[in-house]
Amino acid sequence: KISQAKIKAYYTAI
Amino acid sequence: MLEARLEQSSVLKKVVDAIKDLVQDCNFDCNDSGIQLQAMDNSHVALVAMHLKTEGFALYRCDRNIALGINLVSLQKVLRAAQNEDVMTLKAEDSPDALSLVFENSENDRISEYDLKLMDIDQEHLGIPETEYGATVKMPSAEFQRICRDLSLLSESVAIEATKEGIKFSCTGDIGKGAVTLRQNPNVEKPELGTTIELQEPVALTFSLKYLVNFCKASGLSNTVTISLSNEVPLLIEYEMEHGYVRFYLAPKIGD
Repeated sequence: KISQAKIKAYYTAI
Repeated sequence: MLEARLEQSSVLKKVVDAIKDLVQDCNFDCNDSGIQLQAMDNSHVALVAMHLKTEGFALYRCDRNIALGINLVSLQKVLRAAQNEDVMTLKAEDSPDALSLVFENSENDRISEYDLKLMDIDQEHLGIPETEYGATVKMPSAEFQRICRDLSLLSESVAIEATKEGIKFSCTGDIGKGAVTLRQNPNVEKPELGTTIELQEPVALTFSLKYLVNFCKASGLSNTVTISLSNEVPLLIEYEMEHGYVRFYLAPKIGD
């Protein structure tokens, strides 16, 4: 099964 | 205060057209490097980053950093009143309640003045590091748009594979499957019509076509699009303008 990753998981909040 | 004049209203009209279906409310951050924007879509799957550099303005003055909190649907309503060839001047005070927009035709005999109410938007910003991508593909933006549209009729997702053979877009859906492979084909006379592929390592990723089709609304900004891919990081789609860019980042789909 394929699920959608979130962009927030890859980049740091500043 | 901010005072920024664009020789052609079409620049801002196209930028807003390109991103308005992805984000609704966002801050236009004005500083001495120009006007910038960074916003995620509601589901936090995609991110758009825009920069209109000062060099792209006929006149640009911004004494201190100003965030213009704008509803893009409202901005588009006001921009509809501007003809593409009109000179557009944006003005705002240091802590503005409204953005003033003035559109002047080239004959200089019509001046349209609008005010757009601004909002306080508390927006989360993400730091995106400089990334060395495994594969970078530059191709005509119209062709990328066509591929995304065609495949989106068959499936929700597209697999993108970059190898030394080329870049392959493939999908499988209820009615069947489809694939488009592009080989490197630089066009010496018209570089904007060619396809170039820089490959550091093979890359294979899966993305939602709904988002890619949405990004392609920026095709009017540039004849070419640059697609940058690395395994297990978001895809970068860049539309470069003469003095600025619109970039879209999209998180890949992952196997459970």
